[in-house]
Amino acid sequence: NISELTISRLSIYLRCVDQLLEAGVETVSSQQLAKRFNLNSAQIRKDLAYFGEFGVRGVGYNVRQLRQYVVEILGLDRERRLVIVGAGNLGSALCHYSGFSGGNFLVVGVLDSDPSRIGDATPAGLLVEDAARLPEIVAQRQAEIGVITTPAAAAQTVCDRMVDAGLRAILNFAPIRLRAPESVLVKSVDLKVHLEELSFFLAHAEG
Amino acid sequence: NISELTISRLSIYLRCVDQLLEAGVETVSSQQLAKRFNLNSAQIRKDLAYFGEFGVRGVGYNVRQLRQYVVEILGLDRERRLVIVGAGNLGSALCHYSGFSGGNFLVVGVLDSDPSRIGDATPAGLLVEDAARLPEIVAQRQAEIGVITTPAAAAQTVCDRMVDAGLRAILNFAPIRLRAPESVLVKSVDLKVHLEELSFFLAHAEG
Ligand SMILES: NC(=O)c1ccc[n+]([C@@H]2O[C@H](COP(=O)([O-])OP(=O)(O)OC[C@H]3O[C@@H](n4cnc5c(N)ncnc54)[C@H](O)[C@@H]3O)[C@@H](O)[C@H]2O)c1
Ligand SMILES: NC(=O)c1ccc[n+]([C@@H]2O[C@H](COP(=O)([O-])OP(=O)(O)OC[C@H]3O[C@@H](n4cnc5c(N)ncnc54)[C@H](O)[C@@H]3O)[C@@H](O)[C@H]2O)c1
Repeated sequence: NISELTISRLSIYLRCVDQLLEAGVETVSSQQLAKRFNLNSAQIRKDLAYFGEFGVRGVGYNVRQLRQYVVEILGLDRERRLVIVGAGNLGSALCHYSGFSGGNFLVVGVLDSDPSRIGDATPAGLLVEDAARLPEIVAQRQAEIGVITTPAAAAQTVCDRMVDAGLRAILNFAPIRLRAPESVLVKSVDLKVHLEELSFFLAHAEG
Repeated sequence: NISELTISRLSIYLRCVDQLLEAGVETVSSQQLAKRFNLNSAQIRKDLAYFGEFGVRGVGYNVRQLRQYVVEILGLDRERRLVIVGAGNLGSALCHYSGFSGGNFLVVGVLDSDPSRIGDATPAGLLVEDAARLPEIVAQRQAEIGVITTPAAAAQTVCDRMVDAGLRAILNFAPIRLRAPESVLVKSVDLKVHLEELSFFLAHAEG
């Protein structure tokens, strides 16, 4: 039962390690990592030790090995296929974003229920398909992750259909809390949290 | 020098407290908060104590007062006005999202450099305006936050112009690391981190 905060720290460590590799750094200690990226060195050691023996005490980490270790913990060492349901503004922006369709993630379907959108070409080259074909598309293209970018009113129905189609991990952007079985992870995103971080900065910069 | 992780925890506490209020809960201890939302009770106490005296030991927190306390720390007790530059898919999705233009956040301008987009009505009722008018729009409408939803190639130029126009907090979606003066906070968002959390779940659910 790992907390969401622990996983998000692993994603942060991955980005830090990528920056170190770009800068040609080959070894790094947890103290150096903490100092350079404003992290907590004890927390870094605790997080990495949780998943197994890693690193030699007093010697620091080999950056390339550290990256591979975090990649494997996050399950990024194999391809993960996505289906996006809701081909409006947000769905379109996500389907041709390099983060969603690059590296080990691949968008294999963009679906919508509006007949006037079905058949449209998306910027990434996929054609928008009928949302009614979700079960068949998930099975044929071995999708593992569903992304919901529909209005809130449609989101629970879409979520239920994703679960029925066999998807076990769902990323939800609609502003509504979704119900799903225990065996399915539904992660809701609220971009407002990033505005809150900026608001914190503005409030404390005012002194 | 508060870490980004501390601020994101405050945003999480705010959502937890909102759920408690919805459920009619009036008081809560740090242990109950931790158990119900899979958090760390010592971390909650440490975070809240950092900003001042709050709560009475052994009695727990008054939920409504806790909410107000976190709202003030995050600077959400006053209006924060945003200008979005890049009125494409993502920019359009953000300008009429209730999280960006609701509560204490308000989108006061949606700008673009493409003449064929200028003058378009956005779903939120604002008209797309010429990006060249950024300084005048920031001054006249007292914007504090800039949001960059342009392609990566244009992002640094847009960031520089936001800084020159007086914006001190910038939310960047373009996949590029931006340079800005010390006095300006640039927060880059990579929605891929949410896919990584789902990937972690899939990798560990496989057993
Ligand atoms: N979480 C966030 O931070 C965030 C940010 C921006 C937008 N949003 C949310 O994302 C959602 C999409 O926003 P948008 O700007 O792209 O809206 P949009 O109206 O442009 O797109 C919605 C699309 O969903 C389709 N749709 C509706 N019902 C459907 C169904 N049952 N099955 C399949 N497709 C269906 C519509 O035909 C439309 O194409 C909204 O719920 C919005 O509130 C969230
Ligand atoms: N960070 C994330 O998680 C995430 C997710 C999706 C998309 N993106 C990124 O967001 C950006 C926008 O994506 P999109 O799908 O909306 O693209 P888009 O092509 O639909 O929109 C880009 C808009 O920016 C405008 N533009 C270009 N140069 C400009 C300039 N100098 N000043 C003002 N406007 C300018 C264009 O005219 C266009 O309207 C891209 O960089 C994309 O990679 C990031």
